[in-house]
Amino acid sequence: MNAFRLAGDMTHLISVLVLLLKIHTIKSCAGISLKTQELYALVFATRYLDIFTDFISLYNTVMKLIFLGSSFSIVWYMRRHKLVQRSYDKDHDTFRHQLLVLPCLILALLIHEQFTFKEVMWTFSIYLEAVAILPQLVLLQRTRNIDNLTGQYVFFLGAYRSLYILNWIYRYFTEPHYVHWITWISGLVQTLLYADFFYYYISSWKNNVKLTLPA
Amino acid sequence: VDSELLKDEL
Repeated sequence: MNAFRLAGDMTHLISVLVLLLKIHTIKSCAGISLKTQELYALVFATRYLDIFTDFISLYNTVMKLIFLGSSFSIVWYMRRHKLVQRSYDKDHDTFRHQLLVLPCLILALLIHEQFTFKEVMWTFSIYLEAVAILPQLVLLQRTRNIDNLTGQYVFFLGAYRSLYILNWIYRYFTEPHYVHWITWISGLVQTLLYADFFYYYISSWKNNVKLTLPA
Repeated sequence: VDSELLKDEL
């Protein structure tokens, strides 16, 4: 495993930990989109169908379990936990996530590498992950008031995506036959979605002012 | 294309 991949996984892990820290210790999910969290739970559930059938490494299995466990517990917290539930900004989190799920499913049925259930589900998860952040970005723009932990959560998620692109470039030049168009194009789309947020995040950090997004 | 190779990523 190369350094970009490891750093990407670690920033992904940090983003989840930042979010769990906010929810678990502050008992608040203000500014967090339940729609995005539900999409991520669906992404991991459909991508890791191989978790008990194909063993790659202990690292791989443990990370998969962490991402599955954390994404479902975040959804549980936001839906079921009395205190956390109260801080959920339901009125602004109105993005219709079915509009993302259905096109991704159709696209996965049309464009995939192998027409098997596992492979189509895996491809669906790749497409869905690319756009799953949209409800969160829309919510951030609507709330105007972004707290530090929420900003850091999205920042680390974006860092994870960027590092994965560097990982693919590295693997392309170091491993024979490493060509994966579906993952690359989806990953690139996903990273570009963060570009705008990154711009405002970094400029607010540089100018030492509170992060706000333009309407 | 070796699609199996990719499944080692998360």
